[in-house]
Amino acid sequence: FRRARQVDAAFLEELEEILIGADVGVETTMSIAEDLRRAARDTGTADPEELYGILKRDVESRLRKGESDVTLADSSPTVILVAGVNGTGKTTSIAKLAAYYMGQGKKVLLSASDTFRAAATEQLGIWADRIGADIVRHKMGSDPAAVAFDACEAAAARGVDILIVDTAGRLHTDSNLMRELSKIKSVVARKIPGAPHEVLLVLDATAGQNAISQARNFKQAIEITGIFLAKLDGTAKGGIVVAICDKLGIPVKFVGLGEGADDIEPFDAELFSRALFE
Amino acid sequence: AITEKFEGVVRRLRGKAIITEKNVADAMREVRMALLEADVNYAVVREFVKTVEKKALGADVLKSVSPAQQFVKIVHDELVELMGPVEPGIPQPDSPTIIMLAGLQGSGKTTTAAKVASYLLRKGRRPSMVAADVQRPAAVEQLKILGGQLGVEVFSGEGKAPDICVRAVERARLVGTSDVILDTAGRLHIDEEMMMEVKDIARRTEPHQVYLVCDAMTGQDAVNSAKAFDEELSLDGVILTKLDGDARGGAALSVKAVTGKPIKFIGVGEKLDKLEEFHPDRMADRILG
Ligand SMILES: Nc1nc2c(ncn2[C@@H]2O[C@H](COP(=O)(O)OP(=O)(O)OP(=O)(O)O)[C@@H](O)[C@H]2O)c(=O)[nH]1
Ligand SMILES: Nc1nc2c(ncn2[C@@H]2O[C@H](COP(=O)(O)OP(=O)(O)OP(=O)(O)O)[C@@H](O)[C@H]2O)c(=O)[nH]1
Ligand SMILES: [Mg+2]
Ligand SMILES: [Mg+2]
Repeated sequence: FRRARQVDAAFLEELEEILIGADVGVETTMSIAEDLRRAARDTGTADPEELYGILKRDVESRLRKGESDVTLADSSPTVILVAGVNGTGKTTSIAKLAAYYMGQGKKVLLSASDTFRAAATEQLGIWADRIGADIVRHKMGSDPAAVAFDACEAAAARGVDILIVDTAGRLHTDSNLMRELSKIKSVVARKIPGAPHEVLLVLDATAGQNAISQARNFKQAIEITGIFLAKLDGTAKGGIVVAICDKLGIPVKFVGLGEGADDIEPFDAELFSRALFE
Repeated sequence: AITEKFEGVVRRLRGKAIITEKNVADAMREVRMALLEADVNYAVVREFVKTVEKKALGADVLKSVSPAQQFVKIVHDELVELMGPVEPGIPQPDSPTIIMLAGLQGSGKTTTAAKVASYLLRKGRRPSMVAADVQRPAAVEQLKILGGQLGVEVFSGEGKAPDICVRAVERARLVGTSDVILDTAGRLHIDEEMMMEVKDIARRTEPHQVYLVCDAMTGQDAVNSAKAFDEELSLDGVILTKLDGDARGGAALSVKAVTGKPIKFIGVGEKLDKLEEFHPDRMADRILG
């Protein structure tokens, strides 16, 4: 691929296979191909390295829309609300985020606001023990917004730097559950000024085009400020985030690279773009 | 939807007696786009389009059906043929029948294990489950809670997953359980150690049915994991989960194409009665959008 000398049909077909194979999707792939064709024509370049460079930077620029850092609030606590469809890796990603910030000397509190799924609060409780973070838990079946409310109070009372709120997995097409999620957000917003300061959507790197629909619906319900791309240690490339960031302006903030508490990296657009083509 | 896309392309077919190469090529382009947007694997789409193109060329445009409809029918029927046939139910050649679930992290195995138990209860069977995920925090607890909701025994224990499974099967034989459902830990198909573990569980318990539990929103990567799990475990079937969402579910076609193994059931919700038998024709409609 890197030996291509011109943007001809064979080159475009190979490019298409790589990008679509990486879940970038048809629409965004065609847009990238069109950019490349135009750039090649304008510069008249025949150097494969230069073409590859144009391509990589094109993908990178689509990934750089929006702020890819997490800005901590001026006054404590910074509240991070975490949401996403079932099984994408929310609870585990929260443990990773907590460990990440504790590694920076921050005091972290977790809100076990998934009161629906079997053993959800136990799961987060075990993570809290393992990493030494504080946690607010109610029993299964209680009101998730009430747990978040109590966690906000505890965060203020205990002088916590970062409060991370776990929520139950839910399909973006379930309007009742999406309404429940916006209620959790409103409760937190009313309790702590400026909260939630970050709203992270956890996406599974193996997800296909449906992730765009997920991002769109979650954005509409609770204004997603960033994506946590989990399970990028598999063979899936997670290219769907290129389409999501490009179309919806939602940046990726972190990636998950395994099942341990330290398997987290802040998002690096250049690294990600390069990996798409490897 | 694909029928609308076809209408545009195929309007020019009106009054023509047969479908020609040019208008088939246009229609196939639409099909290809629709399938890729539905997350069917790139290579699987390429093969599919070739097959359908052959069938469409030379097909007589039926007088009673619009060319667009006939096109859709050819595509639809080919999808149904590829994703079927379906043998309904879970074969139970022996007692206890051992059913093993495996798959990537978060695909829905633990929930599906309980759904299979619920399904078997409704068939008058007496299943039990085995909590063989000894690494995920509270995984055993999760399955125990689900077992409690159904009144189904959950076997768990100390030590490594293969040993727990072997002991569970031995106990099942003693107490006369009809079916033993093994819930295993989520794992990456590229994790050699974990693939060795799941292979070890299969070797030592000799399951009658091994099902891959796969998330319906999986994209192009579905073929990679499905192929690997099939090579290591020789699957008997696939269960596609979370079809109560709006994922088109192209992974169904990809997985079937690359493993040849039947899709047995679909998960359509979080509650334990949300397991349905797979219908290729309904899936074909869904994939075509
Ligand atoms: N390999 C890998 N596995 C991960 C990663 N993140 C999470 N997982 C695994 O994915 C599975 C699901 O993770 P959870 O954290 O329970 O996911 P969740 O979104 O909270 O699930 P629900 O609350 O049920 O919706 C677990 O087995 C995790 O260990 C990752 O980055 N890499
Ligand atoms: N909406 C919906 N959710 C489902 C379905 N099947 C499972 N889930 C949910 O998906 C999430 C993950 O399910 P689990 O059963 O924990 O998945 P798992 O494969 O056992 O996860 P690991 O053991 O970590 O690999 C949970 O929130 C389940 O309730 C389904 O058919 N529809
Ligand atoms: Mg969770
Ligand atoms: Mg499980």
